[in-house]
Amino acid sequence: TKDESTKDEL
Amino acid sequence: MNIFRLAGDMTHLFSVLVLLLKIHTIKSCAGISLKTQELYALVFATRYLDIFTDYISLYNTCMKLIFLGSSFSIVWYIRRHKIVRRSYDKEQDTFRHHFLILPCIILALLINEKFTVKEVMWTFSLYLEAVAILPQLVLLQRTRNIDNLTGQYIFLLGAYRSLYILNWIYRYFTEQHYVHWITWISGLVQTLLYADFFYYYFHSWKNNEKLQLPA
Repeated sequence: TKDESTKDEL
Repeated sequence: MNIFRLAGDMTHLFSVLVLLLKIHTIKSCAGISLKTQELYALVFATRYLDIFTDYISLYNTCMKLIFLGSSFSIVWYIRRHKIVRRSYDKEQDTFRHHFLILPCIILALLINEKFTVKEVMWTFSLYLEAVAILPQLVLLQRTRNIDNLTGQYIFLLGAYRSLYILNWIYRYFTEQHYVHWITWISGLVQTLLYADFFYYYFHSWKNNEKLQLPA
């Protein structure tokens, strides 16, 4: 699965 | 959330508060580039499209609303407020900011992680944020006397970007699969644009002089 973790940044 | 990320968000928040303080209490936007503020409003409007679709945390939603609200109200103040708008130096703020938008759209269409509307808009906002400070930096070069609040505003923005880089380095080593080239490269470009300003800012601070950029 693709990591979406930057989307939690502003 | 790590300490660098939190400190980065807080300096970003403080930068906006400093600018609003200047505009709201002193009723002046002297030395502030409307072009840069309009670009920031566009950056947040295109980046935070997920505000109603993806819930991340209360913190995240609140911060997004603050950045959206503050960026649009700053633009409103400079354009519409009957006292503030008089202090806007239109003749000096001549950067053709519209010409930054088209290359960012093209770049976002060509280089993105996923070809969907939301993803392309998000990528566009990253590219645009990287260069959005340029009109402000050009205006700063032209303004011989930079007041304290304007200097602090730009310093805080630069600090916010630098802290985000530390946050990415930290996350890279502590989280698995944390590789985001688009975010990192555009973020790095953005931070490098502040290098010159930082040099003169620290120089004036060290010598206890008023901040002045060379012509």
